[in-house]
Amino acid sequence: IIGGQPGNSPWTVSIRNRAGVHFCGGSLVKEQWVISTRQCFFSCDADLTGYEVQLGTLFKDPGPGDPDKQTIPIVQIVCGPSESQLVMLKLVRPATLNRRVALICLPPERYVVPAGTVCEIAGWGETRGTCCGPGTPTLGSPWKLVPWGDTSLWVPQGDYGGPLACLTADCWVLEGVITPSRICARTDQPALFIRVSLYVDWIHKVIKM
Amino acid sequence: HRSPLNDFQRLRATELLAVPAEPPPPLPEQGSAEQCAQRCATSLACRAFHYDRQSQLCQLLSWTQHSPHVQLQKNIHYDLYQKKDYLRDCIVADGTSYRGTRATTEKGLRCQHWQATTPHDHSRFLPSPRNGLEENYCRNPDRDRRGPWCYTVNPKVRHQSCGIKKCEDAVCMTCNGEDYRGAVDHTESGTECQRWDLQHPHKHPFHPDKYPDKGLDDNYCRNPDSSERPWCYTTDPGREREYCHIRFCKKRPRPLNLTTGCFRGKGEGYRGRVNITVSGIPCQRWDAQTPHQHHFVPEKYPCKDLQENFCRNPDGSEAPWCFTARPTVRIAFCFQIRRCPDELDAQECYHDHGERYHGHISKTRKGITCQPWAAQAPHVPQISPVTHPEAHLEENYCRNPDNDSHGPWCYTMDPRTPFDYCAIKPCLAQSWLMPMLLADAVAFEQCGRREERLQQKGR
Repeated sequence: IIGGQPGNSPWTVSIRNRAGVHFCGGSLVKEQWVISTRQCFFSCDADLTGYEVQLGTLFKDPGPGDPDKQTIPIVQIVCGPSESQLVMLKLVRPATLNRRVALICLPPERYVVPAGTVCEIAGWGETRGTCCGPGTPTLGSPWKLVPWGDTSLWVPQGDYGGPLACLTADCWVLEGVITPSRICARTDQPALFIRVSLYVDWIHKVIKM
Repeated sequence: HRSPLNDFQRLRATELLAVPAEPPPPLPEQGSAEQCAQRCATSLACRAFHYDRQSQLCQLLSWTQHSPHVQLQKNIHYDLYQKKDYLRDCIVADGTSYRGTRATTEKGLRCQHWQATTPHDHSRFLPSPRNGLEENYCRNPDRDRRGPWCYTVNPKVRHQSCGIKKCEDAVCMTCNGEDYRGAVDHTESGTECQRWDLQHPHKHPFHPDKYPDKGLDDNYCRNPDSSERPWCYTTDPGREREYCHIRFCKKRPRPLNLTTGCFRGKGEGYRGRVNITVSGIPCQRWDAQTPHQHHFVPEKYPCKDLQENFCRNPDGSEAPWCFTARPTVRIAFCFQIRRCPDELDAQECYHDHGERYHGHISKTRKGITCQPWAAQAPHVPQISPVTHPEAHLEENYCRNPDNDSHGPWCYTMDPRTPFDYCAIKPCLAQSWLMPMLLADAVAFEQCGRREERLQQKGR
């Protein structure tokens, strides 16, 4: 994510490997369920022992004593319909919701976000070597959603799987998931997200079953 | 750490009927399958046992399916465990433990009965309960290094080897041995294999129920994960798994129905030249180890055609794929390759959401067998023929009783995966988007709210 500023995106989670290294983002849609993208994981049968999500912090590598940090191991990966490129991650226990950790809403099935809606993306992806300059990657970056227009989003490493959240009826709704695209986004190229509203029935079914 | 069950070959839901049963089998005893195996292994007369999983009762038997006047029959309450030595048609080491029913020599001479003294008189090897010399079967009572032998009925040939093959030679393997179903149950270092249906000494994900088509029988060497060769978990707690030594077949394997412009099934026979992923990321060469290290080295997978950086499916995934040239994306599918049209015939595609699909596909897109809709295990269904009588929930066929927009699905036999979609494609591409809902037509509860003042406040 280029530009933007530190923000509070309490549904955005950091997905970490066995070495505790952040490698992708995700969104908390239920206390025990996170949504991310299939491209972040080796296989639908991946053994995720040692993998975990980190919630409730602003900084990618918060201090050990960060009062709001929650770290929860992942117990299972469930792949979405083949063309969705989505996965759901089941946490070993529910996250505790508070001012730093909240659920994001799911859109109605097959909902299309009206143009002009205020949206934002969030993540701890590396911004090294970009216009934002050095410094600890922090969370958050409000952007205005423009249809097929002059977006200039470049989604570098580590933001994949994170949320495109849009403000609808005074609530933030997960309308997109950041996914690796053909090339880095440029001014003449729209950013690409997975349209979550197409897969909401699958998401509810996984949670229910 | 070896289980007494290692000496046995398991036949699920099977009963061995002896007509008439003489001598009558002993009364069933209480215990686990392993306790029964222990009792049977230490009893000279016992060659097999029935195990009733529900009542935890076992019945020792002094016959096997190769004994005269017996027959196998389906019985969902029992599993039949038979001593391997009585069933295997190959030998381990010098074949001293061989108890099969081969009764001809390597030159085709019929064997003389062990208790007979003509045409060849002998007193050294007379039948006893302990030495297994029965009928006129090939045996190796004197540890002859050539393996089991017998006296012959030909007066000119006193005795001759029976030429029974070693297990590692009896069934050869092609490619990487994914289809190997032989009876080798030791690794190349001689360590005995752990049974696939046990989780000790090593816990593992390869439950036989979860992968019914991988042949994960007993503790035989298999290749369920597309490794280079068949392998097994070992009974040595200090060594999780190890390859097995199995002879390669001389004849070339029968070629898969290869395709180039499209892919069938999961695309294991795809040999086209597409070399970018569905999201347009270039593929990494298979003979390269950067940016991603991997074990799919082309020369170790001669049948998988891992040429250059073409999309391939060497491990039975759901479609052709490749390691990508982008460091942060290890693998990606090449879903942009189209499916071969002849594959999607009337039965194998569905209209609308597939709520009227009544075909007979009964596997998920990952190849896991579907759970029967009327069954209660491994998953208690929320949807069943009772709750949805009009949905044709027959057998374990893929169906769409809840009009799921992603097509026919089923509960799965994998304890960890309650349900999944099936490998059936829509007959026509569908446009799913609906006209835009007005923003005030939607409302949300207990989600999507945050303390905006935290938005401005850095730390």
